[in-house]
Amino acid sequence: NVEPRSVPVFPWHSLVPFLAPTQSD
Amino acid sequence: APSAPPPPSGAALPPSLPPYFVKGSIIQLANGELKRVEDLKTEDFIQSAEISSDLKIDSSTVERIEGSRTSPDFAVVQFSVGEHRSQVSVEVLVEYPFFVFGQGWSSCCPDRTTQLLELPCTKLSVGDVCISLTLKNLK
Repeated sequence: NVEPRSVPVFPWHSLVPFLAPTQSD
Repeated sequence: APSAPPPPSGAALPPSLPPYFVKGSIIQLANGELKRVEDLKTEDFIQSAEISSDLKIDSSTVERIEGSRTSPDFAVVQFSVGEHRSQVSVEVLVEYPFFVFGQGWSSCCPDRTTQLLELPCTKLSVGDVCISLTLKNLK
């Protein structure tokens, strides 16, 4: 018997680069 | 007959290439819906950011793409981010995918992206507008 392995679920925001703009003001 | 590329499952990914970009990876949107990474649409990111309490979508326009000085496996992508058009440069593997508004996944080297991840991908070009995130209420 093969035990079912849990499938990893990733949050949507991990796919998007976090580019925080530098604030000049 | 052309030889088929090796399947990415079980293959070692480069250390800077996260596993969630592999075709078939399950992604949870902010509303709880599950989608495969290759099925994501622009609206999925926009709607998820609208639900999010602390993240907002920003437009990041590709201004320049050049090879890295440190390694041929990397590229330096310069973005103009948000309404302030702040200049941000990131050094990424050439196969690292970015999501382009209205278009989908794109990378500096889509052939390598497809080979390593099986993720359908187009060529990232200067002028492309990518989805990026910033914090809401950033002061």
